[in-house]
Amino acid sequence: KKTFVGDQVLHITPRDEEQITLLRLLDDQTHPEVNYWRHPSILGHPADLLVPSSRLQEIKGFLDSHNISYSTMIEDVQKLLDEEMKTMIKSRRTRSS
Amino acid sequence: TSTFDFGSYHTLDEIYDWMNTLVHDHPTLVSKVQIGQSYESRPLYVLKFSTGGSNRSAIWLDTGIHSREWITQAVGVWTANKIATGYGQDPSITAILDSMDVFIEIIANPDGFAFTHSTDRMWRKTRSINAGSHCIGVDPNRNWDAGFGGSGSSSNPCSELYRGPYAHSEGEVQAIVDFICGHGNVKAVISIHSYSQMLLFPYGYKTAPAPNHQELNELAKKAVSDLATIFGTKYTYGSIAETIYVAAGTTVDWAYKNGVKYSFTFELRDTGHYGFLLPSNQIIPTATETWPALLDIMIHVLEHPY
Repeated sequence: KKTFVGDQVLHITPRDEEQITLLRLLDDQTHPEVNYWRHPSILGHPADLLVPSSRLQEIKGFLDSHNISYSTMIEDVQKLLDEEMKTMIKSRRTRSS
Repeated sequence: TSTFDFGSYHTLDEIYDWMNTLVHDHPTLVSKVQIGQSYESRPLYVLKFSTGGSNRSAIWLDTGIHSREWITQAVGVWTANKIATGYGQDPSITAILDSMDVFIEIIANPDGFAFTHSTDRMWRKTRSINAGSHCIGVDPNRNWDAGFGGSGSSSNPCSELYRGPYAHSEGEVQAIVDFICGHGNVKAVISIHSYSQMLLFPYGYKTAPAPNHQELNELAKKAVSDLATIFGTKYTYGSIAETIYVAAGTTVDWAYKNGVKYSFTFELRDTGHYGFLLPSNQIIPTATETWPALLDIMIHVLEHPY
């Protein structure tokens, strides 16, 4: 099963069309390991980007170097997945009992 | 259905089992129709809610075309149960079903959904093999014959937005096309996605307003307004092209192009913290707030025959 330990989702707020164009360079065709959960679209709409832990430094460096503001929406994707699985198992056990 | 936990996420088998239970519990109202099979030969099931009559006008809902959007399948389950238990109790549901049929495809992409449970929680596409590429799957919401191949879709099989080799190449899409065209009397298509808090309508593949733009816009405005009354969740609304970006080959554009005037796509709630990993304790709040908006659309369809 694929794991996402240390992978983060960055919440990116482009300031202008130029930044939106730059963000589109980070798509999965040029960077197959990153994955837009929410694609860069029009001004005023944030983009969310799933970044594997191995590429975090590079991608954050790219955003910083172009003054593109972002925050970390999910610190560790795997932690949320573990929590999700735990809740599902708990629900199943409750039903069984 | 009394032992089913609507506030939890479930596997494909659990949901398919629950569908059988729902049919068993409401035999005169609910039936299960197989409309085709997926690339990996899983059955594609649709729940039919009908009080009789032949070839009544109908409303179509689908959830889970993008498999990782788990909140949508969960909302599909909750909504199907709401409709089944509401008939004869809730005047709006009763009025709709006394005149129209409702079809719900809860797992529109079963291969992808199974894959999210077994292997990759983040899987979005179908699981079909692409000739000449090591990358798997097609985005089933770029695979429809409506501006197919245009902007906002990709010709690269490795892209999450890969449109596929040709329109309706995906069995999951073709099955819906065959069903809706074969039915011939579907008056509304509502396709449910997550997670940007939007209610969208045609066009997606071009920026020009649809001929029914004003009516669809007014209906969307009312629907998101009523949605917000439950927990204050604010939705934006408008055409896909104007609200997010030009996206070719989408479900609602195909439906609209094929004569379904009331063609919408929902993007369910975004808390700003979880994206596709919305915790299961938000399933029921999400479904509960979405319901009045769905009902607005369904009632409008009932009251505006065409």
